[in-house]
Amino acid sequence: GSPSPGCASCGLPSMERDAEERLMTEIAKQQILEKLHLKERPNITHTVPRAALLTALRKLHSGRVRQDGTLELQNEIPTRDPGYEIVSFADISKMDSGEGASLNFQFQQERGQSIQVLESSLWIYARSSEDPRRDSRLFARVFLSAVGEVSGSNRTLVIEKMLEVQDSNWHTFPITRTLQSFLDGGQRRLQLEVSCDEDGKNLCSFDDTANSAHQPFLVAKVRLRDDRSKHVLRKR
Amino acid sequence: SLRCGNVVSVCCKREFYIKFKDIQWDEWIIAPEGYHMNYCIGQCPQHLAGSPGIASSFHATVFSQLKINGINTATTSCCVPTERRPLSMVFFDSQHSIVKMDVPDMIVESCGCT
Repeated sequence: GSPSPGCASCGLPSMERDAEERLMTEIAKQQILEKLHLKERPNITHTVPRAALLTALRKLHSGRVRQDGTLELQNEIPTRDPGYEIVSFADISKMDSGEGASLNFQFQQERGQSIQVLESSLWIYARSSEDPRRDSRLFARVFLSAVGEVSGSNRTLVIEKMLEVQDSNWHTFPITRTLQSFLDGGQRRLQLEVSCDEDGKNLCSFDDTANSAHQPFLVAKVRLRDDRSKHVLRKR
Repeated sequence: SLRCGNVVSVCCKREFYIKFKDIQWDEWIIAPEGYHMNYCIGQCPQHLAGSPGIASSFHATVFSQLKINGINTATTSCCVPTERRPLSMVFFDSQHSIVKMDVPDMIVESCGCT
């Protein structure tokens, strides 16, 4: 019934176009944070090397990386599945023995939030063997180690795999169950140790230097468990 | 759904693009560069609120008929989104992990009167 163009029943008063768009922008910001399950905009204190970021995005097939380095998402219809994908880059600390490296991943779960891991894998870049006479295959092992422990001690073998290292390439290690147990335990820091050495020489690339395109990363497809539906079922 | 012109009177969809660079959010949102949020604005006068294409639902048309006939006149009709579309987003979270998420109901496709 209001003579103004705004819809009175929505509580949106009539206002100048600029003011209206400023208000809409603020509402959009709140809406985006809420939908992305964030309390506030993330404070980016250190950036992931651009090369590593582009590599991970290419591996995810999330979209096409344009020549200028920006990402164009595939023109597909997004699903209404509440699941999402996470790519976490490792903080690397070299082991004293020089055989491998300790990879640290940080995860933060909201209290009361339960995450189901649908699929997860660790991506490692292995260089080709320098000696062409050597066997082109190499054994790689991934261990779960206790946080705060000295590298090489108190660790559990998660997976071992034969890698073909005739050419330098990326290799994946499925770690779905390991990640699920880690998240169910309410921990924050996942520490993995990777050993892929040949005659004491580590063929896996663990360069923690800036602009490294070969920084190891972890990919996980997860979704939030809907505990409310469980509660309703239990009640029924 | 009607698209709003410069002067808004009847319920319509106003095109509104948010560019993340303009709000300094481009450092944590990797893709897309922005999105068409759009929103609904305008009045839903009694003679239009139940019209095909403007009414948000069959239920809205029925209620509009009740109002026109002087029954249940206390209800008011409002211009709201009737169709929305999800948006794929890739962003850094607070742990500096990259997250790809399909966010539902982000883009308003059309508007109508309740």
